[in-house]
Amino acid sequence: TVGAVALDSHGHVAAGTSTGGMMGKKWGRVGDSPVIGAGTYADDRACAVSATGWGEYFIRAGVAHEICARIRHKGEDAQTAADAVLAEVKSLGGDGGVIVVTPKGERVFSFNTKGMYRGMADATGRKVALY
Amino acid sequence: SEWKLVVHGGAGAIERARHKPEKEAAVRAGLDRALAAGEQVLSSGGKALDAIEAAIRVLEDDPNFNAGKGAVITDDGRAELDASIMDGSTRAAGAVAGVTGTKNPIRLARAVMEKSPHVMLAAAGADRFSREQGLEQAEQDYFILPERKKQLEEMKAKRLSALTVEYKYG
Repeated sequence: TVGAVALDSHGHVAAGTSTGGMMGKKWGRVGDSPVIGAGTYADDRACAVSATGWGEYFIRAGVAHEICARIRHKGEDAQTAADAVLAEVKSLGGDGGVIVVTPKGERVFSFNTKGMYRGMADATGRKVALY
Repeated sequence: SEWKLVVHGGAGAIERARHKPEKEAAVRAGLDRALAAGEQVLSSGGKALDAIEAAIRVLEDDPNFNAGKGAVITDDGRAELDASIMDGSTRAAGAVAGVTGTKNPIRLARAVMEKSPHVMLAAAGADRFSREQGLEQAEQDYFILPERKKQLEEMKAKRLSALTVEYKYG
């Protein structure tokens, strides 16, 4: 699964996710990537989120929307909200990760797996990390 | 205000010890190219929506990631692709599930958002919408790499479930 979130110089955020899904899937199985609110969500009032992981759990936790909702309604910072929702995913039995940006300029990762391919960029440069 | 861009290329049981250096270098290079594509949009005052589409298209075209070219395959040996996109300024959104013929599924998701009254289209109907929109098409052979076929064969030979950790994320 791949994804991207961005904040532009006009203060708007956007999110996108794309995937081949799960190896050997049957029966037309669909995970969280195309489910708005689970694998992808963007709202200028809160944040933009793209997720990767065990889709069934991300759908059940409503991960992307839940992170935005915590930021908007509880006033949490992005890292706190993302970590809390990923902990909820873990408590259900799932794992994976998210990337988040906010209109305030926060950009965070949160994942509960051994690694996550990720990168970030801004006017100061680009950085890539795997583990 | 300052622009920001973050990308991911998947997560899971990624262990440094099991990675070949050339594979790790290719993954890092792919992520860097995706960042560069998005950066080109954002640094010139472009929209976040255009930046994320540009970045994701790079990753879909890169066989090192489970999306577009190089995607994992179904039990039947097919590539069935999913994608979604959302604009935070309007909360407009588009998504596709189980599509089989669009070279860049993220473009199809955006077309659903911008060219239809719907949010999600699936399977054959979504493929048809893609053709009607004139999006670039690709054969299944384009998406499916020999190593993915091998992975599926190994998985079946070992009677592994699709939920086995090694395969869960593709």
